[in-house]
Amino acid sequence: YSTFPLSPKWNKEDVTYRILNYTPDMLQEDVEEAIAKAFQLWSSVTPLRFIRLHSGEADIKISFASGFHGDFYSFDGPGGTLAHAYHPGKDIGGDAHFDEDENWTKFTTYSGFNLFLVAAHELGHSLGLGHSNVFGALMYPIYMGKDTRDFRLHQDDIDGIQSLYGPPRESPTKALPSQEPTEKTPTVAPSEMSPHEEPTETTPTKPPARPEDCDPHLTFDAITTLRGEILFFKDSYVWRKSPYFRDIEHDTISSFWPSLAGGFDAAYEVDKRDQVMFFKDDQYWAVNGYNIQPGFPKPIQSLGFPRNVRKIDAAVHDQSTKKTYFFVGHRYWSFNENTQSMERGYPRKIAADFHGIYHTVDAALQKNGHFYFFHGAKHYEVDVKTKKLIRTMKSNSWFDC
Amino acid sequence: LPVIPEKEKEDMQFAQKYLENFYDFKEEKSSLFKSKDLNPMSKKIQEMQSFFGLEVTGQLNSQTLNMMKQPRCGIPDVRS
Repeated sequence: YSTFPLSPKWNKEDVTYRILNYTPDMLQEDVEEAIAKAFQLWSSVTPLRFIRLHSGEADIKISFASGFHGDFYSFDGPGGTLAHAYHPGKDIGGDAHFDEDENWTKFTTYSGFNLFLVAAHELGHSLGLGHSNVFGALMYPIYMGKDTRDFRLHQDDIDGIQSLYGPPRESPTKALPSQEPTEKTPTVAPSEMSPHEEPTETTPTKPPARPEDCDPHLTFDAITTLRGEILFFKDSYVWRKSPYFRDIEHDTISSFWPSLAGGFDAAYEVDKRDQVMFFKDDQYWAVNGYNIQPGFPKPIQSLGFPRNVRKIDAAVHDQSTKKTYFFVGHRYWSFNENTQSMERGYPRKIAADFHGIYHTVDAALQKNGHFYFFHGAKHYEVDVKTKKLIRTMKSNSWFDC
Repeated sequence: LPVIPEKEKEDMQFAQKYLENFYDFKEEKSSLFKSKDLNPMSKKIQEMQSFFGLEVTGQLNSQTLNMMKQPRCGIPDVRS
C-alpha cells in the first residue's frame, strides 16, 4: 500500500459526504446504495463514520463529469481513466470524480464498470491511500471486475487504511465482508477475473502448477489459433506454438489479457475479423490482439443459446464456410458468422455428423484443413469437408514430445 | 503477438502520455546537452514494469503496452 506525501488524513472520525449529481446510467437509488456500501467497506475497518449531507459543504463531494470538468485532470472519454479522487484536505480535498463517459452499472458481468468497486477504490484516495502494487488489492490502480457479493478488502488495503486511522473501536483488524445489495446480480464465476484471490478470502490462493509439456495426461480447457500461431489454454496457463520461433513458449493468460486471467472454457479465431472469441461460463469476450472489444463480456444467450446452456465445452471456426461450431455435452450448434445467428436445426448430436467422434469435446482447433477435437489426453484429427475421423493422437503431440 | 508496423509510433506516443500521467515522466524539450539516454522513457518504463510485476526490461513490449491500455484510476502510481 502507499499513502500520499506527508500522509494527509482526516483528523476527525465523523466525515461527511455529499452526492452532487448522478449518472443517467443507473437508478439514483442504485448510485446511492453503491456509494454507501463503498463507504461501509472503509468504516468497517476504521473508527471512521460517514455521514451523508444533502446540501451544504461536505468533506467528500462525489460527482460525475466528462472531459474537462474544472480541475487540471480532464477525463478521456470511454475507457482509459475511469475516475480520480483527491487526498484529504480543504475544498477539493477528498472529492471524488467519476467519468460520465463510462457506462456505470451495479453489475459486474456486462459492459460497463461497477460503480461500487470504482467508488470503493476512489474513496480510498479520499481517505488518504495511494495506489498499491499488490495484485488483488482494492487500491491496485487497474480496474478488476469482481463478484461484489461478499466483497472483502484485501489485507493490504486494511493495513494501509489502519496505518492512517487505526482499527475500529470494537472489531479486530481482519477483513469483514460488506453487506451487499440483495438484488441477484447476473452470474459470474468469482475466480474468473483474478486467479490469485477468491472474493471471500483476504489472502491470495495458490493457482495450480503448470502441467509439464510432455505429461501424458495433459488436457486443455481451450485452444485457438491467433494470427498464425496456436494458443493452448489450461487454467491460467498458455502454451504458445508459433511458426516464428522454434520452442513452445510458456505464458500466462494475464500476460496477454490481464482482466481475463481466470481461464477459459472455449476459444476460437475469426481470422477475417482478426478477432478471437473467449468463453467462460455463460459469458464471452471478443478480443483484437491485446484489446478486449467494448461492450464485452456479453451473455452467451445473445448468440442464440437457450437459457439452460450455462457454458460451452469447446468452439471451432471453419474459415471456408464461415460457420462456428459450439460443443456442449454430446451435442453441437452451428453459428453463421456472416449473419451472426444460429443455424436452424441445431443442436445436433456430435456423433451423427462427425463420424468417429463418440464423446464430448473439451477443446477444438482448425488447422490446415483439419479439425482437431480434444477429449481428455487424446485428440482426433477430422477432415473439415467430410467430417470423418482421420487419426487419433495424444494431446501433447503438438509439443514435439 | 505479431505487430502491425505502422502502429508502433502510435504505441510510443500512447506510452509517453501514460507515463506522463501516471509516472511523472517529463520529456526534455530543448536542452543544451545531448541526453546520454537514447531512450528517455526507458527508466520510467522500468518503473512502471516494476510496479505491475512485469519483466523489467525498459522496453515497450507487448505486455507492457497492454497493461497501459487497461481501464484504471486517474491518480498517478508514483508522485513527484
